[in-house]
Amino acid sequence: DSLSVHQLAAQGEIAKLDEHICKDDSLLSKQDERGFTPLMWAAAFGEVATVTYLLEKGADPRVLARERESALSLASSGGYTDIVNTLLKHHVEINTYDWNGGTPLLYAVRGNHVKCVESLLGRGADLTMEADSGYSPMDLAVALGHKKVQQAIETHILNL
Amino acid sequence: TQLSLYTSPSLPNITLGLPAT
Repeated sequence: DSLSVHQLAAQGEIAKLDEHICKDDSLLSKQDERGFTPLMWAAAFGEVATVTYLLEKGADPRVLARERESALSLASSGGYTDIVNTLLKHHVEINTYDWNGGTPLLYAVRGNHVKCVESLLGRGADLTMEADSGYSPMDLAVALGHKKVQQAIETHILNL
Repeated sequence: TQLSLYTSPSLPNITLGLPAT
């Protein structure tokens, strides 16, 4: 009972989360000290059903945390393609950049998450946005030796 | 029983310790 809505979201505890939110619906958009919402916590920990539940309750998927992290960048970094696709269907901004110059696509590439990369490219993610370190998604895939990601980017460019 | 708590979400640095290309 002492868990915060953020912890409950991260753990996928939908029933307990629902109890809290039914009592106080402001908890749906409550940001923790770093600006993360329950939706961001659920997205970061791959809790697909919780993400869907929070969106159905009306959670705003476009909120950015203090350092401009988004639910989409967190899901992309973790390689949670189902969550990435769900968020994209809710028309989130696909090319947000954060303190790191990181975009969802750059995080998906960094994590070697091929399916995420394909989803993001299919939805029009910008291949030219570089991280603060100067790496474009392609540079990063090459530098890290992520050959399948590299191939996915090349296939996408050829299809343009 | 002790509660297991998740640590705050974080995103990795996009650097490799190499000069940017």
